[in-house]
Amino acid sequence: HDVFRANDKLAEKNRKLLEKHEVFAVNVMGAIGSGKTTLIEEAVKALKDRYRIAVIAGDVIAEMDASRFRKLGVPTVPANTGKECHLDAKLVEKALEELDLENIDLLIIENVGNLICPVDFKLGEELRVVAVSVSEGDDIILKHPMIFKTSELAVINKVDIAKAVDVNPETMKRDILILNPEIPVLLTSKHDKESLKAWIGYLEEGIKDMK
Amino acid sequence: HDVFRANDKLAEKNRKLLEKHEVFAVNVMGAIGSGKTTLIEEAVKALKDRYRIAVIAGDVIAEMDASRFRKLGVPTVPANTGKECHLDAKLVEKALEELDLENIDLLIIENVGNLICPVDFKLGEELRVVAVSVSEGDDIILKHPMIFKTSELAVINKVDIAKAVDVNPETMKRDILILNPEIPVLLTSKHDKESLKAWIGYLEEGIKDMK
Ligand SMILES: Nc1nc2c(ncn2[C@@H]2O[C@H](COP(=O)(O)OP(=O)(O)OP(=O)(O)O)[C@@H](O)[C@H]2O)c(=O)[nH]1
Ligand SMILES: Nc1nc2c(ncn2[C@@H]2O[C@H](COP(=O)(O)OP(=O)(O)OP(=O)(O)O)[C@@H](O)[C@H]2O)c(=O)[nH]1
Ligand SMILES: [Mg+2]
Ligand SMILES: [Mg+2]
Ligand SMILES: [Zn+2]
Ligand SMILES: [Zn+2]
Repeated sequence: HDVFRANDKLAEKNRKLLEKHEVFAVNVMGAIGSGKTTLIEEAVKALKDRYRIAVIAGDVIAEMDASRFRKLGVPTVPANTGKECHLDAKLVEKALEELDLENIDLLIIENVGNLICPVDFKLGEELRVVAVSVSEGDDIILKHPMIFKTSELAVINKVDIAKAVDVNPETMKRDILILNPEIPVLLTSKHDKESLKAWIGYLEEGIKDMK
Repeated sequence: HDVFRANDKLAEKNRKLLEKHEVFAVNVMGAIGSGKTTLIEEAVKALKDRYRIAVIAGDVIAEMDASRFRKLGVPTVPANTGKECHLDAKLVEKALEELDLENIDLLIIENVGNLICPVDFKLGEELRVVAVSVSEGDDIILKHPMIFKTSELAVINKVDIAKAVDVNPETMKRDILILNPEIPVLLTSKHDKESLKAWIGYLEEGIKDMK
């Protein structure tokens, strides 16, 4: 519990710093392999010509996802989490020191694949996103209530393979709304550009609100 | 580190108890939604007429998977992990007290969906299994080296949807063997009964070796 309180204090410090520089910071959480990196890549591709974007990639071996973001030409900081299974405010604070915050509009943070621990570790973000995929099974939502209750946007990804895994994305959406009636829920597939527009638009709204 | 050492001591106590009663104990680890419960269900269905099986189901809300195992008519103990993202030897010790070990041949423990933390928490098992699915992406292996290095059987599941997610299971197998050249790697699909025979046979061998 002291761990949580110390983390929250540092997260608040991060948040104030980001606010001061008008950086819209997004914490992208979700299950392993649910499509977090893919969703971030799509957002970067769509928005980088109009907004200045940076990414913090958190993982055991952060360089693997970090290289994907770098290929898109945006400043990227890898944050190695080692044996920890969540990013924390300390790692984010260190990563922020590597960035020119004055010249960033959108900061996307990819968290470690995990639906449990990131719940308790605020990072200083403005928006908390949770991304799951249909492949994890339709009971994945009710099995992890806290992450859906404490996030502000939910994404159900890979809907193109829903039939192949006998899952109805609408069932998953219904379960999320049972846990958190106010949360917006997006159904996405990397193969359907239309489905990604809602995701990209949501981020763009956040950037504008920050100004 | 004291946490690990205390856990290891208790794990050793569990292991001795299981050995004394000739129980073959299997720790099934893997990513969220990779198919752990499905693989265990298939093993139970195939083996329960010839061997006495029990299951410990570990998760945030353990009852959800526990009910699936109970439906197959085998003694099942739910182990709620709460905010922890791994089972530990203490939770397993408590679960073992609920079982009639003298009359069990095979004990299957489903760990929390997580490729990081279960590495460091021995439970007292004889066999450590790691199960991932093609849907997590083919970089999932090299992103989590420790779990593959420290497991004794690897399962790549859901191969029936490999094309739908642009993943080659042979690539994933190759990566596992790079990390751990000695580990047996099985490619499975719940839709292909033939592929499950190797998995079931492997468990049966373990049961026999315990006698
Ligand atoms: N069919 C399908 N596959 C997808 C979709 N989105 C992502 N994938 C695939 O899912 C796999 C994982 O995608 P990533 O974007 O790396 O997922 P991630 O959540 O960042 O993974 P980690 O960071 O390792 O936890 C890759 O093989 C992607 O090609 C989708 O909408 N449909
Ligand atoms: N297409 C396909 N789907 C599968 C296969 N195995 C499991 N699934 C589906 O994958 C989803 C998750 O399966 P589970 O067995 O519940 O996975 P799990 O690893 O126990 O999940 P958690 O305990 O919640 O981490 C379900 O919708 C299953 O029907 C497979 O071989 N092929
Ligand atoms: Mg990623
Ligand atoms: Mg399960
Ligand atoms: Zn954790
Ligand atoms: Zn953990």
